[in-house]
Amino acid sequence: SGDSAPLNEAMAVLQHHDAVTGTARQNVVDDYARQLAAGWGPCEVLVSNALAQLSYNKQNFSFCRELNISICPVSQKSENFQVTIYNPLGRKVKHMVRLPVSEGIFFVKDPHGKTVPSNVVMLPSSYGKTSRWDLLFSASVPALGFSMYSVAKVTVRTPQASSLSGKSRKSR
Amino acid sequence: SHVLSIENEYIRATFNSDTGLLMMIENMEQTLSLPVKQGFFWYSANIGDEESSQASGAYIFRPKHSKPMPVSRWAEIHLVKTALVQEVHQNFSSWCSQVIRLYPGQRHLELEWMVGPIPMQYWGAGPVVFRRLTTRFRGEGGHQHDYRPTWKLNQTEPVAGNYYPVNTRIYISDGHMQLTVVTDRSQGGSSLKDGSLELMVHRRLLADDGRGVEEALIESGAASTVRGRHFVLLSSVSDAAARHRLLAEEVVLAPQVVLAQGGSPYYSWA
Repeated sequence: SGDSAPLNEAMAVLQHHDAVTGTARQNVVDDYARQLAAGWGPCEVLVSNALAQLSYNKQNFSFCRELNISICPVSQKSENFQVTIYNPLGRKVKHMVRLPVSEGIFFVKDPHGKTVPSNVVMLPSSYGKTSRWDLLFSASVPALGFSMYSVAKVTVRTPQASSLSGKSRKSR
Repeated sequence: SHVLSIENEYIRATFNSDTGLLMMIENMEQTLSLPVKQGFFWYSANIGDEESSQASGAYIFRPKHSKPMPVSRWAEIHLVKTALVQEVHQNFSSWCSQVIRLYPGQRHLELEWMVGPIPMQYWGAGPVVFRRLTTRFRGEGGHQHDYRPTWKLNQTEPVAGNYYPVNTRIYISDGHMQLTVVTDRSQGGSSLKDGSLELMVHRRLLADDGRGVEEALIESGAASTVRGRHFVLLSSVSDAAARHRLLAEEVVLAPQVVLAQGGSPYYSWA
């Protein structure tokens, strides 16, 4: 069974300025991390239960704990994936979604199946190192609601295949 | 060109391509333009002096000198322009960089800063790093600077004594234009001089301030690098409050993004 109370209590402790601004001793910081981790586990179960009930489908949901460092295994490795954007504000917002992806071309579709403009940008900070790419698209989200966008990676043809198709087009 | 710029339908930011630094922000909707200098600086922390033995530490901000040092007087830049984003990536040093960004339809400039790990070959007890925006605005010597309306203040700390908690936003104005910076977290900030605005972003200190922690702020793990965002709005004073309130709402209650692999999941709309 899931439980959000331990995370709730850990977050309450972390309202202290020692946690907010980093004025704690190292052993206190370690204890903050311990309390957060202990609270997070039963909260994942709670969220899994809620998602299973919403989707009428009990399955093993995975949780990403690397969001804070711009790493996303789903968007970086999947050929197609869904992006759900929740808006907690009481008015409609336009939000530029920015996700780390692998190099390539992507098609993004809005909740009505219409293709929306998207760009893949190489991050200049990665020049000379392992290249990093971000996918950008603008999402429109209703007040206190959510929008679901689908993203599909276009399979890149090999140079040989490209040149062959180019030749055949030319001959026509 | 000696000048490069990023712009959308509302905002234009102009950079000096020789120094890589921001020169001007323009609100094209209201035909306002403001020359701006922007950079990162650091105060050297105090380990105690003849006036007081108090050192800078986790609780106490007490710089050794009032005049800060620039992290760099120029920035190496990369420009990225696509249909959906225009960005200038500024690299000030091996440990200090930022991206100045504009998306279509945005009425603000987004400044994403990244600082750390701060090297420790600095003088004194370590550096306190901050962002400073300097404009030509004239006022009364900075906001709440060395002044209290109901009593005579004897200001003994010219910098720290004028630093205040900034929870969501800080602004300066000349009565006609207003420059507002919305923060993504609580930070220390000040307007120490006319037209100047600064926000503390990071610190690494060798001394303890003797207030019970008994450990210096020398983070060596993942927290030694900090990344955050400042959102800069230039508008008329009469229009500023409506804009920074709406923007701060969007920053504090930002949309949450959730990903799922594969095709459409069978969520119930009910």
